[in-house]
Amino acid sequence: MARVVSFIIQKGGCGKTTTTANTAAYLARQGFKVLAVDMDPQGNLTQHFGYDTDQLDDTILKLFLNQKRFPEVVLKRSPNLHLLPNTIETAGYELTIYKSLAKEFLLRDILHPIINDYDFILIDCPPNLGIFSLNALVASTEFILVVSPEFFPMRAIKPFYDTYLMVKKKLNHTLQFKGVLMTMCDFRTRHSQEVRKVLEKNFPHKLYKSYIRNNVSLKEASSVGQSIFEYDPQSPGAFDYQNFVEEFIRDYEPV
Amino acid sequence: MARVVSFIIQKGGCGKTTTTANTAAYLARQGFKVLAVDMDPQGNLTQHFGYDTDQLDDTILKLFLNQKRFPEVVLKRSPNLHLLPNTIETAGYELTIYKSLAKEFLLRDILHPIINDYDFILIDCPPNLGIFSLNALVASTEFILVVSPEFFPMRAIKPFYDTYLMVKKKLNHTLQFKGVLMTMCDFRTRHSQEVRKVLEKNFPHKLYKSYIRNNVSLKEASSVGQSIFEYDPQSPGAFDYQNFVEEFIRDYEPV
Ligand SMILES: Nc1ncnc2c1ncn2[C@@H]1O[C@H](COP(=O)(O)OP(=O)(O)OP(=O)(O)O)[C@@H](O)[C@H]1O
Ligand SMILES: Nc1ncnc2c1ncn2[C@@H]1O[C@H](COP(=O)(O)OP(=O)(O)OP(=O)(O)O)[C@@H](O)[C@H]1O
Ligand SMILES: [Mg+2]
Ligand SMILES: [Mg+2]
Repeated sequence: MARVVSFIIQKGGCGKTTTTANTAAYLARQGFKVLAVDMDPQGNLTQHFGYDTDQLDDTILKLFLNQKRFPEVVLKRSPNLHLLPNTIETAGYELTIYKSLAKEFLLRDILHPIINDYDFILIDCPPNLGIFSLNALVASTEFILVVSPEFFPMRAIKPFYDTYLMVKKKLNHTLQFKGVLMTMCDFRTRHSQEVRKVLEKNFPHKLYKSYIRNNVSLKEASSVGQSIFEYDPQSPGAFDYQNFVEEFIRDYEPV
Repeated sequence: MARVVSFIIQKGGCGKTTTTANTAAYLARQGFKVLAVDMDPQGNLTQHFGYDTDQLDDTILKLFLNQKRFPEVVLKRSPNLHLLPNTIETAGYELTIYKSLAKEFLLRDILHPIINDYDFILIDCPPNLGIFSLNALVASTEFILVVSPEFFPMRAIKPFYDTYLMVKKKLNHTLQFKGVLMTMCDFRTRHSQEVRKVLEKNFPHKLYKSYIRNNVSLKEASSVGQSIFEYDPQSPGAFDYQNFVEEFIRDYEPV
């Protein structure tokens, strides 16, 4: 039974997509079977894996609308790394999805039949707490809060936490708050240091020891459709994501 | 008659809020009467001006729902700088707003009665092209695309442009594409330089000559509820935003 993990925060630009892509890539290289799910109609995760979102017809939208089945939509980037892609077309159907029956369970029901085919299912969330993020949380066994050490992401944590508690109470009782990952860190600045102290105080048992430093190779990798491990395996970004994923799976018990 | 300007791109974390806040602050210091409008329920612009979004009851939501009038909601941060605030409560009413009559014209109709009281009305948009961004574009005389020199923002431009053409054709014929502002720039990296070259090629007459460098003072200023001009007037961020605004108003003809 796969661990289903959402990478989430509603604040934009915190490194959700970068983290989902590189975590998925590292786990696949370690031999785990991984499904990455792009729940953002902007399709950045799909692009990060090298697919052209202008050319894709069969995406996760077709699964939401029951027009295609999972095997017809999933992209096999490598034997261990599969992707449910997304494109901007999905944004046009947001209202249709809001009106669907069991609107928060669409993704859970898509993943349920294939959940035993993977060790990890990693979900990239959009920069809001709308219907796609709700679907991700309902389908997940756990989530990781991805924050850059800045003021606006910090202010997003409390409203996020309220949403999490509501989802846990009404829609998914087993949802677990796995941890908080700091990304895009430059601890030479006092500002980053101060934010880290606040996170350590507020989430003493949740803040991952590893963090991701600011590293331009991570930007470059996404622009050529590669993971950091393919693009520049000796970079600080590759080192940091390796550290993070090693910490993340330390408590992983295959069921 | 005010110039009504949206700062927009659906990609998260490109500097929309930082640009709206500091452009508004600089214009106000120059003696222009400015209304800043927070169209993002995350309320970052409201927080950037030092207001606590947990304490605000009367926000732009009350204007959308016709429960309050403009004078009861507007916050007067200084004689020349007013703000229409926003909070997360508005996110809960998104569907209600979608069902409203003339749903794309709500903001235009709110601004219409007071448009002659200001020289500039600057609108901060959320990281999506949903109903709030549509309202911003319909209410605007012009928009500025705010992009950080990275792959994902670049990929967001074409889908944005398609939305702009549709809004111009069906909802607001006079909407003008004013320009493209590059933010969070670090031109020591090849990556940023390459992106700038692409933007110069695609938008030769739209790319502002001035750009905003990466500068931690801009982050710090937002965390203490100040503009960069209040927080650190000698910083690179203050210098860059001054340059940008000077370029932006060069073609401003008071009507
Ligand atoms: N550690 C890092 N160092 C440098 N750049 C980074 C790092 N992590 C992410 N980036 C870059 O910062 C930008 C934002 O990251 P990303 O798109 O992953 O964030 P996001 O949270 O998914 O954004 P959105 O909210 O729009 O979905 C991207 O251009 C990405 O390449
Ligand atoms: N030129 C800059 N140099 C350094 N940091 C910056 C700069 N501009 C913005 N920032 C910081 O980067 C982060 C993203 O900026 P901001 O929140 O303004 O972007 P946004 O486009 O409004 O994001 P969202 O899409 O979530 O609304 C903020 O923490 C901000 O303080
Ligand atoms: Mg993303
Ligand atoms: Mg913003």
